[in-house]
Amino acid sequence: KGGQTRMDTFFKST
Amino acid sequence: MFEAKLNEASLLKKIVEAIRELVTDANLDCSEAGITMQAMDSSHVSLCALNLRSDGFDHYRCDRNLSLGLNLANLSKILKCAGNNDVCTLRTEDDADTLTVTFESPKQERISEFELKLIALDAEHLGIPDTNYKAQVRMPSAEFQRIIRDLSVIGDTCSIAVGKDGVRFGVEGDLGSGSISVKQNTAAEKEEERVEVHMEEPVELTFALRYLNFFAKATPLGPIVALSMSPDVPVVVEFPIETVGYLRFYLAPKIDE
Repeated sequence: KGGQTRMDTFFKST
Repeated sequence: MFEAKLNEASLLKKIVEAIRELVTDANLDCSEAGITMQAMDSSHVSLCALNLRSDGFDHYRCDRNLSLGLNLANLSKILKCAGNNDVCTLRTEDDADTLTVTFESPKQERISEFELKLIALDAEHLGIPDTNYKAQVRMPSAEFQRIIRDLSVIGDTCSIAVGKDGVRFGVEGDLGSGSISVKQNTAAEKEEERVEVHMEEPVELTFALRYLNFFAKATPLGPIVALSMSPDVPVVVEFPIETVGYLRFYLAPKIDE
């Protein structure tokens, strides 16, 4: 089982 | 001032019930175009995005852009006081520190009014780019909910594989493994019973069932769920809200170690 990536890794803060 | 009137309080109830186990506090961002909300769960692993267009409301007025910070558990307590067929109005004056929530029964014989305290939230807002997903599936939301619930009993993660014939949900656990395949079916009489696949290439990704189960709590919002996937990017689990907008959830795929 792998880890869980945070959303802010994919989508940048505006 | 801001005023938004919904014909059925049940819609707001369903939205809040769909996200309140995932999200504690959130800003409702109100503008002339409508109401949007973006929030992450406490561990920032999943994201939900709500969009309610102003033309989907019975009456809508928003003189200037507002962010209304809400505690969803508290909003849920107030919404429990509404009948499903009540007309629901959200209202706030500029610079007010409360949101006024009104419920009117269909024959106007019962009118309830609540003042919900607003909270100041320093919420991070993420830009979600338009993405051309490699594989998309539209299927009955109740079917999706059932599959996710059933597979959760067997394992912690679920693979979702979209191919030209349909979508296959796979699970592995201590007791063994299994899969549920749903075939493409564009001929179903009712649109909400159809299973439609649109793909440029087959995509298979693995997700934490714990989060998919949270997302499936949005099932009462409508008969259809749409899954959009591309390799190495978050899946979008969208629940269209008829004539008003959508509720979308995003979750990153599990990475093989």
